[in-house]
Amino acid sequence: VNPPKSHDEL
Amino acid sequence: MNLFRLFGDLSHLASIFILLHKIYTTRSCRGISFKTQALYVAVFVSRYIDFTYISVYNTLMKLFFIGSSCYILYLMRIKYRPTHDPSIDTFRVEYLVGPCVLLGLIFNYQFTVIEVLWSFSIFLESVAILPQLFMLQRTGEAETITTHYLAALGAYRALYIPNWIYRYFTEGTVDPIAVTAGLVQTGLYLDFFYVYFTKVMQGQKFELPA
Repeated sequence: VNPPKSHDEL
Repeated sequence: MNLFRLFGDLSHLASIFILLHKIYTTRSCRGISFKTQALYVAVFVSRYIDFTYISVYNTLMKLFFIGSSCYILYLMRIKYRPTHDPSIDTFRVEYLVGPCVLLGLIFNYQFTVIEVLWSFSIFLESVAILPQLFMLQRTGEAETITTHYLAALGAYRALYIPNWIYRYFTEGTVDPIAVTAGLVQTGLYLDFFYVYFTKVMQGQKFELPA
């Protein structure tokens, strides 16, 4: 599994 | 964006409005930890100075959380200053900030200022509620509206957990730093939730057993 590409969560 | 996250964010939004409502209607910030609120300012500022554009929703929410958390500090420090009692808000914040700086330096996705600040903010957010819970523990009781604030804030993080599970299955992504800190953060609310559901939801006052 990969971490998300950008920090799109708040 | 999935429903868990949307409702999590809405719950976070609601918690701020409940807190403002409490301060306005009682004209007092009694029972609210200034230290916790100050930590939230540190959390939002250190996380959201990353100016990467995600969406209008994301930008507006970031601006709202930075603005509202600073405004709450202003209310507590200036407008309703006499209603805040520092003698019961005694949690040592340096014990939280220090380790979080360290954790941020060790665990991050890239050793850059922005990324270290981001992971620092994630770790700090997970424990930022501790001065507030400590204060609650000390006084042993809380105004009902304050408990609604805490419940909404706790629900926000709790809802992020199914969001991560959903994202794992739909996008194949896992954010280990956010998930670990998020689980810790939600865990800190468990005692509070227990009393909230067994007492406040049954119409009783929030009182901790002596």
